[in-house]
Amino acid sequence: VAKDPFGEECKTLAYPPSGPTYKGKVPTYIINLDLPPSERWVQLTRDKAAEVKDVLKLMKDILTTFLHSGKFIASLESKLAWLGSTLPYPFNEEIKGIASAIDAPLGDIVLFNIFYEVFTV
Amino acid sequence: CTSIVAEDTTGKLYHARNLDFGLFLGWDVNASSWRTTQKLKPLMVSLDFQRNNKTVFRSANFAGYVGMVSGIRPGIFTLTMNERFSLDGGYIGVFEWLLGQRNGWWMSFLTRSVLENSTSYEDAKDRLAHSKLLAPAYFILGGNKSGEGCVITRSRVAALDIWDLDTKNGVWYVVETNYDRWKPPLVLDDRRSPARNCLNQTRQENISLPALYNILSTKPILNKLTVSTTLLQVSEGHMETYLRECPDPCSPW
Repeated sequence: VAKDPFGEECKTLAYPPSGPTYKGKVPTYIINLDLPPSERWVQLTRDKAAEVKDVLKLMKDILTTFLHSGKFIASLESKLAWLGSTLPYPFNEEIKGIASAIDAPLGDIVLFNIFYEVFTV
Repeated sequence: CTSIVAEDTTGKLYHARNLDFGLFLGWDVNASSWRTTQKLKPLMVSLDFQRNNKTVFRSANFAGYVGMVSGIRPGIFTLTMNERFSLDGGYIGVFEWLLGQRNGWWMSFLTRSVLENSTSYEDAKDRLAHSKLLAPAYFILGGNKSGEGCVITRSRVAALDIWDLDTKNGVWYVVETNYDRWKPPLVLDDRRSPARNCLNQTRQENISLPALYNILSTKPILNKLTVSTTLLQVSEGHMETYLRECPDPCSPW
């Protein structure tokens, strides 16, 4: 506590969640693994289409900040779409299904799904 | 991120994590928060993966993200993943993949595959420790028997360290943030010491999911990057996930 200017005493009464540090519960969805991979995520991603597109736009904004070139990003998008086709089954099919369900560029959904590998630097 | 696996005095295992994401990806001055962190919160969902109308595993995940970062195989194991930063990072693995060297796993696809296919704690541990990866990572795994809990520190090609629970020798919890356990954390980002301090104050006989939520609600373990808190209890197959906010004053990471 002495070292960290934001540190505080250990909380003991935060549960059940409430108050200013709690922003709500998350919704539950069933993913049916018996469906073809391209159909598994359709309901969920359609329900969250606006939010997914919002994040994709933010990711592109971040890339634009670093790369400064719309043309390069467009070229990168098409290469990411190709990269998506090299991903292992069933993940490649699931990602295609998500892009198709919300009418988003495949490259954008691929980037969202490999964000971890790209940003561990 | 902060992940904890703890065992109570009866041998019951608990697992919890704060999911932190969005560092350096744009600060929103008006909202006093990271832009990516805020945008990811509405995407957070709880998923129940079923086959033949029966649950295979559950996960707390982002909509549109087919890999896994937190999940539970009821009655068998719990799993979370924390980001591990390294110069030998994921961009090298991606580059190799682009050049046609495709024998490694994308991190979140491996965790998904383990949750979907592994039917024992030992099998999950073995796959997480020995599968080749495109990026380094920390895997935090909990089982359903006394002593089944560990942190696996991974480089892209090998397990650098496996830190197991050892209640007979007083190791009743393992806690992982984003630093190798044999090195001190960055002075400006020490969430490990507060987490350990709170766990020690709580004590083994009092550990429970509410107690872990309390610990994960303590700043700076809770910080401006925290998207959600997930609580997992393997023997009951229980998972609960809550969106989080860290009002000022609050650590930016």
